[in-house]
Amino acid sequence: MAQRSITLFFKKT
Amino acid sequence: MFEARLIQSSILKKVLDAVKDLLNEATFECSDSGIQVQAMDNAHVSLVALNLRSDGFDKYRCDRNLSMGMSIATMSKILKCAGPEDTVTLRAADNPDTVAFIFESSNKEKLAEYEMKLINMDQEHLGIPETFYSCVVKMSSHEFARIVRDLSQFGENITIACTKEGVKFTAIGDSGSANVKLAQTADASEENDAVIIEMQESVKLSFSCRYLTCFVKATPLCSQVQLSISNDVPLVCEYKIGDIGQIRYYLAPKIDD
Repeated sequence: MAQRSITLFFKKT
Repeated sequence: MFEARLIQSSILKKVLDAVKDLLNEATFECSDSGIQVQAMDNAHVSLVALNLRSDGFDKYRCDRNLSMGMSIATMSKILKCAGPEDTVTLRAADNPDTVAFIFESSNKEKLAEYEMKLINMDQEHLGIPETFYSCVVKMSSHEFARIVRDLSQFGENITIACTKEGVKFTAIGDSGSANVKLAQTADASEENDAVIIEMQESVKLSFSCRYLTCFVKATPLCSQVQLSISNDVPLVCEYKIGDIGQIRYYLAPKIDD
C-alpha cells in the first residue's frame, strides 16, 4: 500500500 | 513577557513523551488564549496539533504574541530533569532568543532553572478544514494502545473498519494475520472502558502502524481516546489533556498501489 502525504488533505495557510 | 505555570510538571512531561518520537522541532505559538503547536513529522505523513488553554494554567501571562521554535529533544531532556511533583514555569522575554524552564519542588527547597536556545524556524502552517466524520469511536486509550501494539507484530498497516456492529482492527503480513473486533458497549456504566460508536456511514481505511505506535505514546495523558474516521481523509486520534486542552494527531491514510 502507498502512503499518502498529509499535505494532500490540508492546504498551506 | 511570557510566563506560564503548572503546579504539576507531570502534564508537560507526558505531553513531551507524546510528541518526541514524531517531531524534532516545533513552533510554540503563545497568545492570550494559550499555547498552540501545529507540526508535521519529517515525512509529512502526520500532523500534531496541541492546544493548551491559558485558563488551564495555574498562572498565565502573555503580554504579546510569541512564536517560539523549540527543539523537542532538548525540551524533553529538560523536562526529564523535573520531579513529577515539581511546579514548572515557562518564562520568556518579549523578543526572546531563549526560553527558561523553572522547576520548584513542592517543599520549595529546590529551585532549578534550565535555559534553552530557541530555533529560527520557517515552518509551514496548514489549514485543517472543518470535517464531518462518518464514524467517531470513543474507547479506552489503553485498549487502543494494546491493539496497536499487538497488531503491529503482524503487518505494517492496520485497517480500521467501522460499522454499526462495532469496530474491527486488522493487520495482515507475511507470517499471518490478526484482527480484533470491539462491539459497542451495551451498558456504558463503566465509562472509561466503554466503546461508543457514533456512525453515519460505515468506513474502512488503512493506516501505518509506525505512526499509530507514535500516537499511543499519548496514552498516559487520558484514559479515553477518540478516533474520527471518514473514507479518504486523515484519521484524527484525540486525547484530552486534563482540563487544560487536547492533543490531536492527524494521519494520512494508505491507499492501494
